[in-house]
Amino acid sequence: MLEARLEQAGVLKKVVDAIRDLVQDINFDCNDSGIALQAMDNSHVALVSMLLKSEGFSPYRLDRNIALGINLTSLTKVLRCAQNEDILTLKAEDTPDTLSLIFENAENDRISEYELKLMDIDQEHLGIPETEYAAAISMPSAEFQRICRDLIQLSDSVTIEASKEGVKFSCSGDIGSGSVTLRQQNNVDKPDLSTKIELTEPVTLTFSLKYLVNFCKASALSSVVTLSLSNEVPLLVEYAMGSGFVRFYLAPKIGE
Amino acid sequence: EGTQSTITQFFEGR
Repeated sequence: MLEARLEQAGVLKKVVDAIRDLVQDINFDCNDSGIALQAMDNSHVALVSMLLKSEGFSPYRLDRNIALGINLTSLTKVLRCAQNEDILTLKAEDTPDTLSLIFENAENDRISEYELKLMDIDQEHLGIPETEYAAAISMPSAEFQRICRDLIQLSDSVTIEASKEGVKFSCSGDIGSGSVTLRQQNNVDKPDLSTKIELTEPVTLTFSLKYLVNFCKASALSSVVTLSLSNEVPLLVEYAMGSGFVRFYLAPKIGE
Repeated sequence: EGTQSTITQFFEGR
């Protein structure tokens, strides 16, 4: 059986909010490392990979690996019944038909118990190759969100150009064109507001903004986002949490 | 703007 207790229900709520517009039916794969998921959107242009590490739960008990097939719209409905500060416990049998979710308030005088019906989900798992990216940019997640939301007003696509001078997000559409350039800067007082660029070679890639705007729904998870790019491979957009991560991969637009 | 590629062109099934 699985028993996993999370100090703050808000963490799972934020994770689900971050991915539920991209993927609908998913498996939570529970193993010794924690609770993981990997899923592609319907068009196979984007892939989401999430891990809530077992260390983030206390306790985390698991007798054998199980997959919990979940419809995220249904899970969202149940999670709305939890307060962000509630303690959340997930429980499931070894061959589960349902997932139990127990919410307890911090004062320990309210316990809510919900059962979510599980589904059989046949999910394709992809091997994500270890990649030495040519450029890795870490920046405030709110800044990245603003740039994507601004540029999508002008165009469907954004070209991201990383060089030693900085990172340039540019687009052009029917009404005109626009760009935002960020230079590397180190904010000593507020490190989360720094922009860091690690570069082994310059990179220029074009991506669909619709997906990037969607990824930015994960901004609530982390004040910092990391973009990793190499020519001709999918972009990696990572939001790291205290004990886990949500990673999005986005296939580039290629050629003319 | 280029042609949209897919994730499966880069990552293999296992």
